[in-house]
Amino acid sequence: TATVIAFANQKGGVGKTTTAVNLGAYLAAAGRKVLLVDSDPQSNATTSLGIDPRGIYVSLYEVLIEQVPIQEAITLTDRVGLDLVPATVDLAGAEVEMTGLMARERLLARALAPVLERYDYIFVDDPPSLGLLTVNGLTAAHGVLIPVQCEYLALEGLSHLLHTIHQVRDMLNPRLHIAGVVLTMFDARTNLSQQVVAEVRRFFPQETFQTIIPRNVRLSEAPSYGQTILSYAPGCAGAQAYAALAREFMARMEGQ
Amino acid sequence: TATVIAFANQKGGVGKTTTAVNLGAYLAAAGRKVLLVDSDPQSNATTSLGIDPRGIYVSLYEVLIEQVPIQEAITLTDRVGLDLVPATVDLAGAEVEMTGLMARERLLARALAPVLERYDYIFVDDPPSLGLLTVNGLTAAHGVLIPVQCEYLALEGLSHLLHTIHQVRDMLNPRLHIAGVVLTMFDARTNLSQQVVAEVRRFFPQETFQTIIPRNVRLSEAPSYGQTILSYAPGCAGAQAYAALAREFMARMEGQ
Ligand SMILES: Nc1ncnc2c1ncn2[C@@H]1O[C@H](COP(=O)(O)OP(=O)(O)OP(=O)(O)O)[C@@H](O)[C@H]1O
Ligand SMILES: Nc1ncnc2c1ncn2[C@@H]1O[C@H](COP(=O)(O)OP(=O)(O)OP(=O)(O)O)[C@@H](O)[C@H]1O
Ligand SMILES: [Mg+2]
Ligand SMILES: [Mg+2]
Repeated sequence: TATVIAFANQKGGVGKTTTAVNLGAYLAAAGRKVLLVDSDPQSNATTSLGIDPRGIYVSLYEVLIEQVPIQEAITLTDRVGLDLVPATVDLAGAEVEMTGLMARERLLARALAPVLERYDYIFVDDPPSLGLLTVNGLTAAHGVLIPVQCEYLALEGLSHLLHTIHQVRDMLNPRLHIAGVVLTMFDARTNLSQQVVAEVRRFFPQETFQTIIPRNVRLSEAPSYGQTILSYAPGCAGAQAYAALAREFMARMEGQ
Repeated sequence: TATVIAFANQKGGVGKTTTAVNLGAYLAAAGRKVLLVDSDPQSNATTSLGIDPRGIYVSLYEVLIEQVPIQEAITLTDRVGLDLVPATVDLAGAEVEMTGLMARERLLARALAPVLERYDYIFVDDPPSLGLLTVNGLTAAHGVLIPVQCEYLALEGLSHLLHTIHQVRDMLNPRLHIAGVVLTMFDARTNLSQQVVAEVRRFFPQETFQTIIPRNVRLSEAPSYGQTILSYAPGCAGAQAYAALAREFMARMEGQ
């Protein structure tokens, strides 16, 4: 049955989408079956996989708010083994609509139940906030993967994120744990990056992955072609980092 | 009476806080009286100005939810002429609490009324979402300043942001207009940056500022010292860009 992983951090632009998409691609290339759920109204994960949100009829919005079976929303991507539940801009209205629904924090967990047997991993790409969409991701998840940009301001919000994770674990989802912390956009030329790495390793000694994702322009170019880094520039430093992260992730999740 | 400017873009990490803080600093240095309202529970603007959110008793949360007069929340900063209404993590709970309040979109506009005569500019630093905190910023504002990172994914959300701006203008705040679009984190070495600049200039021919903010590590270091770029590294490329932006901003706002 699938391991569900939420990619969450309320700090914006830290690499949640880039990590969910590219880690997913390398896991698929290694033969794992991965479903990526785009839970951000910006639909960046959807676009990054080459799918135009404007052409989508059934997205996560219909699944959460209209109880359309998730199987009807699942879209295949260019990458065999990496499927997508797309997001559209309609999702922006979902949080307000969800406020009044019964068991509003569990809507995603209930929606995923019918497809847990089909996948090895289900990744949920959350928006940059700790609202109901992110809480749904944390409630549905076994573990949360926290991308942390190698910047000072990215450190600030970590204790609040941890507080929210503990709240969800205590009130909604007792199995929730930190599956991992990934350092992103590392720039070896700056002291700041080195300081942030040391700080994050001290804060999360067990959870921080050894693999660090460097700042690499190819990673920000790939979405404009609707491709993962594995298709766009498999030899670049960014691709190699995500390949290494995928190996480390599988070793951690599936036992040595 | 003060011109109120909201710094908004639901895409995360595009430079909203960095622009509000540093543009504010240069306007204060030019003799303008500026109030910066930190409307993001991450309290990055608060930290960037050297103020520890944990030591704050009256923040924007008390002003919005408990109707504490905003004068009691205003904090002086190191920079004469740049005052702050700080945010604390309590603000994270505000959006849910605001949902049920009367005239919930106008809470900030009402709160600012008593201090409009004291300032030339009031800047509101919004979180990376289009929820009630951002809608309050847009409802209180005369204009919205949109930072756009020179990245492909940053282009994706612009039409949704425009849609929300138009909705607020039609339903809540008829004077709302786009005060300007600022291109941030420009990296001259990449084609992507040049393409995004061309695209944004085509999308917003009148509104895009000539000044482009380069990617510059000093800008991301300054917040770790609680300083604006003007105090931390006034000679660096980032500081010079914000100084030029401030001149362009004043020319546009105050007439040639
Ligand atoms: N390692 C990297 N090197 C260079 N650019 C990167 C890297 N990782 C991500 N980017 C770029 O940085 C920007 C932010 O990354 P991304 O959108 O993945 O972050 P996010 O946390 O999902 O953002 P949001 O908070 O808006 O959801 C994007 O334009 C992306 O292409
Ligand atoms: N021109 C720049 N050059 C280099 N780094 C920058 C620049 N502008 C901002 N940064 C850094 O990039 C990160 C994102 O910037 P910032 O926090 O201002 O964006 P934001 O839009 O306010 O983010 P959020 O969506 O989380 O509120 C921060 O770590 C900041 O220090
Ligand atoms: Mg994202
Ligand atoms: Mg910010």
